[in-house]
Amino acid sequence: TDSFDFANYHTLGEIYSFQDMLVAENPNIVSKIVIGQSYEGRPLNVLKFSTGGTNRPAIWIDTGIHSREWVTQASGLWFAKKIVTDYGTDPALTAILSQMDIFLEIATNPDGYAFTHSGNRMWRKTRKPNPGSSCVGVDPNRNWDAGFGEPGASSNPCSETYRGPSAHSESEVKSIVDFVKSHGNIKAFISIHSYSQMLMYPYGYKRTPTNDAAELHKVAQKAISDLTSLYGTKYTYGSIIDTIYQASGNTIDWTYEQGIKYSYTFELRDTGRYGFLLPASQIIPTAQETWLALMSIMDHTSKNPY
Amino acid sequence: KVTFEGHKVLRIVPKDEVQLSLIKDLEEMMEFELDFWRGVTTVSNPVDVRVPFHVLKSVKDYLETQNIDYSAMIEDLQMILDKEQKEMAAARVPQPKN
Repeated sequence: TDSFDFANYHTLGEIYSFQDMLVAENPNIVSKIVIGQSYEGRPLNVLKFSTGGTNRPAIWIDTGIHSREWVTQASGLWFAKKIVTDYGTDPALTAILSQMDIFLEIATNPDGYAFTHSGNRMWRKTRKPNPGSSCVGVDPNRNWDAGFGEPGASSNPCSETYRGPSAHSESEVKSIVDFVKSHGNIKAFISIHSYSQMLMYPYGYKRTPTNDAAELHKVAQKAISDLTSLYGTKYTYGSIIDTIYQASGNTIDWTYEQGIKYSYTFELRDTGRYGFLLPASQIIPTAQETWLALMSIMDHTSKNPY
Repeated sequence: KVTFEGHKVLRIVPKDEVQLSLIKDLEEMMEFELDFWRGVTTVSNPVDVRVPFHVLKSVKDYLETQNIDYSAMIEDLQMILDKEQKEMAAARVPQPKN
């Protein structure tokens, strides 16, 4: 993976090969877990970074649940390499990994991602057909059992924010749900999207602040300060409902309600020049600055056990 | 393969609550096949929307009639997609084996 071209976008096949290569090169720290299958039968691969122990507290990071947000999958690849490179040399990451595991799902919606390469670059949703409709797919960030079906998602299968027929109807979502529940010791959950440059915490489906809102806000503030220190990229942060809009059935509302206090979601670069078509030249700077924020959240999580 | 010839991404900035609500109405109009890249939030917050060529005139007319400010964030979506494809293909040129 030393010669892997992180400064370019890659097909799903290349992402899968990269994951296998990374595991082969670093068997002492990385392993691959298949947590399920997508609707079209693709494996839902998760990289586990662990220095040992059983059922350690863990941090979850996912990228690419919205398939067209290509800078997220590309950043996920960079994060994976960064973890194995920095482990043993960066004291902060080494300390985190001495206590906790990190799970990283790079292609969270593989059918959608493959379709962005083969059929429609602008595809966002899953690829499961909707009975009775000619429109395909569900928005996997409206399909979670947290305010499911409430305002902030669509009941129309032709909408980009279609919530699906029921909570966790999408195998891409259900597989994470099952994994999180069976693991039982995930302490931070970070779901990465693009674009708009935001870092958000629950809730999205209701206005009521979480019991941890003050702490989550403070952690976000520090994370964004670290992110901005690298290239001056400006981010906004706050609860989903206050920062963007009401979004019901979203990932981190569900994870928070499962007891995962440090639940965050990112919107990476940019603020609206390229949108989902961020030039490949911006992948590495985006990943680098995001990594600083991720480290900040992971560091806080490891130092504040609950 | 779906292509996007003539599609534009418009950036719309609602000035007040009335405009905000008019843009929300646009979001509900499924027949326009609009793809909201950044949805409607609050006054002064930009909304980015991909507008297919065949409804471009209708959407522009709607915005202009209501006095809603907009600009083209992406003039020609397909041109950017073609460029992206070219860059990916160029990056994939096999390197000579040593």
